[in-house]
Amino acid sequence: DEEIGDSKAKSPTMPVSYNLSEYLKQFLFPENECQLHDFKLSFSQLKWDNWIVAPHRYNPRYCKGDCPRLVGHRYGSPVHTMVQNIIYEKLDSSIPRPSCVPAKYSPLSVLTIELDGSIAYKEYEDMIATKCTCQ
Amino acid sequence: SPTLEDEAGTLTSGEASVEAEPLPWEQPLDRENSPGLPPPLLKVLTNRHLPGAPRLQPDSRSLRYMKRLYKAYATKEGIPKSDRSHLYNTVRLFTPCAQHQQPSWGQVTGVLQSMDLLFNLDRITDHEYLLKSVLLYSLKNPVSFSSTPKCMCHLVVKEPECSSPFCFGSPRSFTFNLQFELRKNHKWIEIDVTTLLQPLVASNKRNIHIALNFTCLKNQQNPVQDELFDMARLMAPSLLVYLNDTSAQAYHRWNSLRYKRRHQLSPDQRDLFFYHKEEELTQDRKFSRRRR
Repeated sequence: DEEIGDSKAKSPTMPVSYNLSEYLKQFLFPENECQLHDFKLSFSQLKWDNWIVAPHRYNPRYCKGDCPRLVGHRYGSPVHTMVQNIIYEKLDSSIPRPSCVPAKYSPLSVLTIELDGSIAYKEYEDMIATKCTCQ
Repeated sequence: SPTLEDEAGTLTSGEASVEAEPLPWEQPLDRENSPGLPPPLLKVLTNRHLPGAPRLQPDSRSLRYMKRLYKAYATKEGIPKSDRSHLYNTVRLFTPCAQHQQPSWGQVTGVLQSMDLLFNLDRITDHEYLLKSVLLYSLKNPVSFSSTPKCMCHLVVKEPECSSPFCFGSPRSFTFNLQFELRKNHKWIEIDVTTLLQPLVASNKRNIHIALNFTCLKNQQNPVQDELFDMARLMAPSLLVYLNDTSAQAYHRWNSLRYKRRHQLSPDQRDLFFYHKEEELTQDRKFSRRRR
C-alpha cells in the first residue's frame, strides 16, 4: 500500500498528447515479442532453379522474438510453458526459457524436373509456418 | 519429417558454413549411419547432390501442360488450392523412352496412328499409389471440328520380358478397346488407361510396354481432320499418372480413413468420381478461358 501511496505522490505526469491506447499497447504487445516474420527466397538463390520449375518464390516464414513471462492464451501455449518459466526463474537457470517456435504450418506445391526428365507435381506437408507459439 | 530442403540437399553445401559435423548426405551411404533420413531420401540426396549429375530435360509441350496443371492446383505462392477435392497429391508426367511408329493410312477410316511405346516409371516410389492414369496427346494448334469425330483406341500392354530363370509362362498382354471423342478446340487428347495400368504399377512393374493404334471415322467433307491426323501422327503421347503419396512428408488433404468411411466409393463409383472431376476441371478451364 505504501508503495501505491508513494507512486501516487510521484506519479509521472503523462504527457497530455500521449493517448491511452498507445500507452497501453506497450504493455499489451511489447516491441520484440515472439511473432511471425517473412523471408522470401527464390530457388535460383539456392541454385535449385534447374530442377524446381514452380513456385518461383518461396516464403517459409519464421518465428522470432521474446516469450514474455506469462504467455497465457495469446500464444496458445500449454501450461507447461509457465512451469518451465518458473523452473528457470526460481529453481534452475540452466533450464532454458520457453522459446518462440512455429505452431502451425501450411503445405507447399512444387513442380520439379526429375533426373530422368520426367516432370513431377508434388504437395509437401509443413513447408510454410503460419502461427507461432512459446514452448 | 524430411522436407523439400532435406530431399534436395543444398547444392551449395560446399559454401554452407557448417564446419562441425558433416551434412547427413555426406556421410557413408549405409543405412546405419544416416541420422534421421529414411533411405529413399538419402538416395534422392546423393542423386541430386552429386555435382553435375546429368539431368534430362523434358520437352516444352510436357512442361507447358504441367505448368498449366500447377496453376490449376496451386496459388502463386505455391499453396495448394483448398477447393481441389481430389485425393492425389502427386502428378507425374513421363515421356516414352522408346517409340516405334508405323504411320498407316486407311482409305475409308483414317488409321490415325499406331505406335510401340516404352515407358520407364522408376520415379514412382513405393509410397505412391496410382489413382488415375491417361495417355496424353498434344496437338500443335487447337483444331476445331464441325462434328466431334468418334474414335476407337486399341491398346495392347505387354508385360516386360522376364530375364530371370524363375519366370513361368510367356509375358502376359492385356488388350483394351477404348471409345472416346475428340473434343472441339482442344490442344490435348486424353485417353484414360487407369484400369490398364493400375495392376501393373501395384505389382511394382516399372517398365510398361504399350502398343497402340487408334482410328477415327474419317469425314469426307471436312479436310481439316487430315491436318489433325497428320499432326497427331507425328507426336508420341506422354503418360500422366495421378498418385496418392502416403509418405510422411507429403501433404494429405484429409485423413484418408475418415474420408473413406464418409465417402465409401466402390471402384466404378470412384471412376465416375474422377470422370466428374475431370468434367468439372474441363468446365472450369472453359469458363476461365471464356471469362479471360
